[in-house]
Amino acid sequence: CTSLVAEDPAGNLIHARNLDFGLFMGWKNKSWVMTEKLKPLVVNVDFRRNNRTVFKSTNFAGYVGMLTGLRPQMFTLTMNERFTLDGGYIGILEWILGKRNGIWMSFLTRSVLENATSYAEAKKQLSDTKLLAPAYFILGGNQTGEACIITRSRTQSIHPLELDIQQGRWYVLETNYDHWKPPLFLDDRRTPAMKCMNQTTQSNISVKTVYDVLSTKPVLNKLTTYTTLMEVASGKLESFIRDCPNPCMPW
Amino acid sequence: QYVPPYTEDCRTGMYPPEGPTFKGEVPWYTVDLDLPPSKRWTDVITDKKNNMEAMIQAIKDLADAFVPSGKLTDLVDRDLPLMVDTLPYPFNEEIKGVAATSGVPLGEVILFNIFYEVFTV
Repeated sequence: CTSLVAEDPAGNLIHARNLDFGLFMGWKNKSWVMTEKLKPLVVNVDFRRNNRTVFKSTNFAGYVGMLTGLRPQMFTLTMNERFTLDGGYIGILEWILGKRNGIWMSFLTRSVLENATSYAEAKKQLSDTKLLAPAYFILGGNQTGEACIITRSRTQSIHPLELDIQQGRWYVLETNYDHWKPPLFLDDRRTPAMKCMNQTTQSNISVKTVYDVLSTKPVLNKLTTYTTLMEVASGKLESFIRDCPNPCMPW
Repeated sequence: QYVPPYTEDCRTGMYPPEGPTFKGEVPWYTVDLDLPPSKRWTDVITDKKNNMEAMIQAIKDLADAFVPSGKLTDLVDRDLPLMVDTLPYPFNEEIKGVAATSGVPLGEVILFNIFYEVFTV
């Protein structure tokens, strides 16, 4: 997966993501079996209460948790998979043994989108709630400078990375590696994505140019099921099913 | 990571989406949070149940490739339903509604919904 939040010169925040899934789950006809089975399940959902939109999301039908969502005029949220040895299997084991003070990742993101009413509140819940598995949460707010990458172990937030416009950090970008370490050389989607963001420059950043970055191989790869573009100020969420024509990286 | 043609120069002019990297628009649905949890996903699942069955079948085929006896699938269908009420409300009820509407066994819908943690195994 690749998630990013960028701030344009006018202070508008754009949050976008490629959802890549299905690695090692069957390879046929130069594509991943699971990835191809997930694509027809992609839906955009408008969650309403008292006939008013509470939040919007891009989901896989049948999956009630959240991986990609927007609370209009408040915040935007995506999550990327994080692999560590202290992984989900330990959380599951604890759950089976009856120790249930952790929360399933996608139920936390769903609860945050449904109940948090500010960027700060969302950030606190995503940083402090004990999880069953590690994860990256990429959160965008509704003010200038409000965006961060929350790197989560099962019990805590590690090295949060924030936008810092003064220091020239006008976007934050996360794939599936800790931002303070180099990515696995075999799976470096961070470098090409950042090269394209830097080449675009802040003065030209927009929904369109962010979509260009997410359409550039290997940021676009055989695992990419959908691309979502979100603008918190307008409350607009757009999603597109993707394909990666050969030759294309398997991940 | 610069290995053309598997990587490429930064693309431009890709929006609005079209051409070989665009496989289609994503349909919109409404989930009414005022409905009982088990009824919320009925519209979505009614439209998507065949695709859901195909996706879950792909996971079962994969499981059977690892455990040809089919015991892994039996375990999911028999034991996972026992944990549904340990999942937080309203998600447990929503998952039951998804299973009822799609006709997919409850254990397999639960596995799909906790796949993130399971996959890290």
